[in-house]
Amino acid sequence: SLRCGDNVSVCCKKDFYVKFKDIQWQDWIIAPEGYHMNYCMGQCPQALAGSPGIASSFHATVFSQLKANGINSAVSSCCVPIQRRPLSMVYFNSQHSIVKTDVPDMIVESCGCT
Amino acid sequence: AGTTPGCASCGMPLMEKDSEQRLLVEIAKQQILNKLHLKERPNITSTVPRAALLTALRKLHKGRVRPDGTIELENKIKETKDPGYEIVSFAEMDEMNTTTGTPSGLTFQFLQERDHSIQVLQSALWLYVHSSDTPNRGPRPTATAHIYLSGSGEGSSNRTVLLEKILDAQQSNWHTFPITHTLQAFMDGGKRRLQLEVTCKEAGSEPGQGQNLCELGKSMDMAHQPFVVAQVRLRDDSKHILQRR
Repeated sequence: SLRCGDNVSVCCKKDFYVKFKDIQWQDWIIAPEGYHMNYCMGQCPQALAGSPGIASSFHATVFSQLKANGINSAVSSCCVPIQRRPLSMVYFNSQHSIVKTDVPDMIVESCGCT
Repeated sequence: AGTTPGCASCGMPLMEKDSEQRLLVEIAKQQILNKLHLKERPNITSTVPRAALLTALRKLHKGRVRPDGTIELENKIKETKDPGYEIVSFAEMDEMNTTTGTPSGLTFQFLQERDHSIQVLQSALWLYVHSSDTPNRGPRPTATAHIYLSGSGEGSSNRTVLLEKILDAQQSNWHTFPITHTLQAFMDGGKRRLQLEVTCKEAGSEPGQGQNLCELGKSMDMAHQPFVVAQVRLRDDSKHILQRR
């Protein structure tokens, strides 16, 4: 999976980090100190469809059916997350209790073309 | 071929750097609030003393506290389907009646999610018990702790004994009291305030005499504030109902 530089053309992962102190959220979020809200962007030309691994998505299924039946469509494949991981958080709720949870699918690790 | 002006995926014209940054920060905020089932960020009006916070987090199942006081969270390697929550609720304390030594009340507040029923997997009350300072030449000093569930409703004086435990009073230390079933019944009742009463009487003292070794009441060292740790999960049946519809 590619990591996006400044000029984006082909499907890649764009790093984006929010520090909770910068948005005045550090008083209620105890840990971690920030959130990696990485996202996917870039083109998926026909040649790259399905690379670097098939994105298990409804779109991928439909797309491969169209290709398998030789239907030449204008559908192009999309740049989507293909690997994600949870974000473990410890925070205060409005009752001033501490809550710890693992929020699934919060951090995009890599991107691919459907 | 080459870079196309504007968004590489959707072709929208490029945004100003600042406005793109602001937009992405707003999206990040919204995503975190959605995933935590919060409509808005909690309003923290009073801070929990750092000492109490660090004590509680040290006791929390998986969290570890680094020497510099920052929190180390265990990185999840395997995705769990329903990670659930771990909750630490600090006690609000009534003032203890030191002359009569009557039991002192601890109140814990739990936020109940409106359309989710909660399954308590494990829960314990943590209490800091002082060592006995009466001279004792005999065997190891002990104390007997009684945990009561206070009656519901204003002014109700009835209470239910939840558990009784013999504690080692040789040294001051934290002690845990399992209250999993009590907390489950409380959650099932849909209430918000769990009220407990606690006494820790020195062994061998006459009824009504002897020190209460549990450190309770407003004058206590905040690092020893009692708290409840609970491991909870959204109950499966509520998901099942959803599927049936």
